[in-house]
Amino acid sequence: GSTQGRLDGFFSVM
Amino acid sequence: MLEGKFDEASLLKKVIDAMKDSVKLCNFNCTENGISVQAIDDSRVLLISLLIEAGSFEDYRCDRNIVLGLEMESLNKIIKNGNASDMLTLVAEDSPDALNLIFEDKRRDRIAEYSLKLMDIDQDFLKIEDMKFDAVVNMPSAEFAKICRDMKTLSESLQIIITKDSVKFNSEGDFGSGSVVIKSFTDLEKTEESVRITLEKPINLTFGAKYLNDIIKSTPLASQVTIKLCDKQPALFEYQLPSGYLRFYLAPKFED
Repeated sequence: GSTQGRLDGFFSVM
Repeated sequence: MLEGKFDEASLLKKVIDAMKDSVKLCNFNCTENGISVQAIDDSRVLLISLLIEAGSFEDYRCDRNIVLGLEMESLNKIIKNGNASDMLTLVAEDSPDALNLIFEDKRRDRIAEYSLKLMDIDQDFLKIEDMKFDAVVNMPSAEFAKICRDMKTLSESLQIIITKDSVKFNSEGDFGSGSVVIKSFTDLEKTEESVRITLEKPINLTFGAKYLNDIIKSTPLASQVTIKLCDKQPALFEYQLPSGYLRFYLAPKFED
């Protein structure tokens, strides 16, 4: 099966 | 003070329609250059980045930076009351507690004015770095929308495979599977019908069909969509505005 990835790892909070 | 007049309300109508099902609360950041929004959906899978540059307005002025915290559903209710062909002016004071929206029909015999209460929205602002992509596809937005809709009937996932001069959209479901392949194509008379594929490395990524079907609500905004992809990285789906853009960053699915 596949799992939905999240954006958190890709963009840093300013 | 913010005063921005759209020649036609249709642009903002389409923008809000494209965003409202993905994000509920948004800060609209108004500066002298225009209005920008960055908002992430509750599941933190889809990031929306909107820029309506001053050039998209017939008249635009914003003396000081203003943040308008807006509830999208409420904004949409008001926006829907205006006709697409009306002129629409957005007005806000320097420290506003409301956004005023004024719709004027072109014959100037009808003026409708609404006031929308603002909200204090505490939102993370994410830093979007310039990303490197291995594949860029420009294609008719309506065709992309049809593929996303069609493939969603089969599966909750849509696989995008790019090799050389073709893009394959693949869907594997419980009761069957389906795929659509499109190839590079130049229509000299109707350039908006063209498909352009720029590839540095082959791509094989899977996305949630639900999110793609939210993204394609932007289709009325632009005749073409630009899709930028890179392995194990969020994809970028971009719709150009007359001056500005509506972008969606979508995290891919990955195999367990």
